[in-house]
Amino acid sequence: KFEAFMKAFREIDSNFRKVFARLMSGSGNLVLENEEDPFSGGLTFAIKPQDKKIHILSSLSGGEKSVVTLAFIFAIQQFMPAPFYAMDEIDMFLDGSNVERVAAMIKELAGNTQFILVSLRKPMIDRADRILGVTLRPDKSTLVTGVKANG
Amino acid sequence: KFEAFMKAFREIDSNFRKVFARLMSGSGNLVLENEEDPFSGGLTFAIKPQDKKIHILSSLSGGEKSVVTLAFIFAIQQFMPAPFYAMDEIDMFLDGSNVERVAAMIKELAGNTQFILVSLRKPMIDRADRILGVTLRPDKSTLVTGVKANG
Amino acid sequence: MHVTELEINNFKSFSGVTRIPFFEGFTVISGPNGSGKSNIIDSLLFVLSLSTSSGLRAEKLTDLINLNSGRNLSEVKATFSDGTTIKRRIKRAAHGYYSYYYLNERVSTQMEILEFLSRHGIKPEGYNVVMQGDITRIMEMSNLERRRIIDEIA
Amino acid sequence: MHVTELEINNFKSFSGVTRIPFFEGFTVISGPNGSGKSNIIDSLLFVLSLSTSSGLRAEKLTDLINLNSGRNLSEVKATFSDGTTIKRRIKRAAHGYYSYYYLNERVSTQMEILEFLSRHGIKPEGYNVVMQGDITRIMEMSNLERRRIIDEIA
Ligand SMILES: Nc1ncnc2c1ncn2[C@@H]1O[C@H](COP(=O)(O)OP(=O)(O)OP(=O)(O)O)[C@@H](O)[C@H]1O
Ligand SMILES: Nc1ncnc2c1ncn2[C@@H]1O[C@H](COP(=O)(O)OP(=O)(O)OP(=O)(O)O)[C@@H](O)[C@H]1O
Ligand SMILES: [Mg+2]
Ligand SMILES: [Mg+2]
Repeated sequence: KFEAFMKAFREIDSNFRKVFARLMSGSGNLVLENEEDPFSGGLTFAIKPQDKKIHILSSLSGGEKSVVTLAFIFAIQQFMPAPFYAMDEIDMFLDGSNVERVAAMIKELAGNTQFILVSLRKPMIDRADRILGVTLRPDKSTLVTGVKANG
Repeated sequence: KFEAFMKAFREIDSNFRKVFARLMSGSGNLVLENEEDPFSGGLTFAIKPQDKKIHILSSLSGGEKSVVTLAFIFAIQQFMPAPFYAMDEIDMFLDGSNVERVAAMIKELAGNTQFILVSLRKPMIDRADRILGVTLRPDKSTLVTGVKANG
Repeated sequence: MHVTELEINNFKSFSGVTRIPFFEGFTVISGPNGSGKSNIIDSLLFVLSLSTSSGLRAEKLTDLINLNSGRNLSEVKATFSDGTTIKRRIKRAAHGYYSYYYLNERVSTQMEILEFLSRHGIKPEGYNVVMQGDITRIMEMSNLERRRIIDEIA
Repeated sequence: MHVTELEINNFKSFSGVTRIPFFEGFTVISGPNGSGKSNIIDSLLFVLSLSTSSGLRAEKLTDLINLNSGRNLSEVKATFSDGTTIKRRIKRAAHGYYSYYYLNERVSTQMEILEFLSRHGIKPEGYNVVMQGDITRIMEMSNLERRRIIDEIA
């Protein structure tokens, strides 16, 4: 049990470092509160945005926290590869340039895995291979208006 | 105590109905779980979007729930008028046309009350009288780049 | 083994039968608030048994049947690139409901479907499907809860 | 009695003294993630004593002092359209910190400031300031917690 946990932790941590460095300037990694006995403690993040002192997680901004969480989710996905991923409005806290960075990353990952994302943000919609339009009929039922190849 | 509560509830409910009708098609109002003895029950919303059957609140979408919550907040603000309001990213769940509706309402309210809003969304920024730009210096401290009159 | 089609029949805001084609690469679903985008993701979670009724924003499974159709049945079918189909149907009954599972048009069980998916790398704890609000939920977790995510994966 | 200026000195991500003018009507604050937008709202909550340290995303009040400046002091001053000024200063000490309040440049107390603001319609329960994440918090409240909002107002 300890072995299996540490193997998963080390791999996910190494994925996290790579993804984090790509999405944010600076460095970040996963931290176990008790490395000797992980099951007696929790898991947190050590984030050191470029040129800033190391941060207490609670003082990060909404957007910064959501980038850290996204990096964690992507790190887990890379540990357990699957044939498709579906993600619903993961970009809602992000400013324009962070949406673009996440969109560029997904576009690259989508080279050999299917990604289905719900998004309202223009930079994300612009990067997609295809756009699935959805709207409401007058009777309030859902109408899929069609799948349009993008650009 | 009962008197004071019911007076506040009735006024906030009547504000809520007006604000809701402006932000969403259909009707909505506040509901006390126990009208005879409000302190023994809770407070919820009865939402009847146009042409849909009355909704259980939990099945509403993220954007719809956030419009209901916003209508509730505005209803409270109108019950206790103040000289200024500050609101931080209240539009993050909304699609473009809902952002526009909320922005138009705030623009009108700002005729005689000061509104200071943090937003990343273009339809909200476009409606503002003034834009306060904020950015990070190379040493990661905050720099206010200036206040620009809009349009 | 990516998704090539979802057939949604009388599920949540979908009345009648809606067929949605899916392709490889990067697809974005977009549209106004309340138009049914998350319901498409919910239909995928439902047919693959990756979520409970509360995860699908319903108090009980029969809340997933379209309210306005007056029918007592809801069904979702997923077709994959290797030809596999998975179907799930719920039927409202006098007391409660019936739930049916089909793997390649043959009657099956939830267990068999979850085992089939797990062999193809699709597991509830693998975060293949990230629902609206999951980001906020993980951001606000305690450190202990966050560690438990790794426990389940290991 | 609207806000006409905020003077932020060594508070959170603001190092040195920053003066921000405010006008009547509708102002939007915009900029990249992490650039200090919410910290401006936090500085307003801090100077008007409308929030606790955890509401300002700090574990203790001294976490509000700019980390990179090496100074032990943080101060915010708000100026209003009727000429009123409210100032609040915290100073790190050997054990803990000191907190000072000023109303129109005269030493005051948190109590006096909250009474002054309440007479002008600025109350913590009036939702004059809606912080990032408040919408989600209210959306996920139980019906009982939501009713308590009205209790506090009545
Ligand atoms: N005491 C402090 N000293 C220095 N920097 C601090 C201090 N407290 C917080 N910060 C920094 O302030 C930044 C957060 O700023 P803020 O929350 O205002 O961002 P924001 O502009 O609202 O971003 P978002 O759009 O993501 O919500 C964080 O990067 C954090 O490190
Ligand atoms: N059983 C049902 N029958 C009919 N309509 C339903 C049913 N369950 C949910 N709905 C409707 O589906 C709508 C929500 O759809 P959904 O959550 O997919 O929206 P969305 O496109 O994701 O919006 P947002 O951008 O706000 O997240 C609600 O308006 C709700 O009333
Ligand atoms: Mg949605
Ligand atoms: Mg912010």
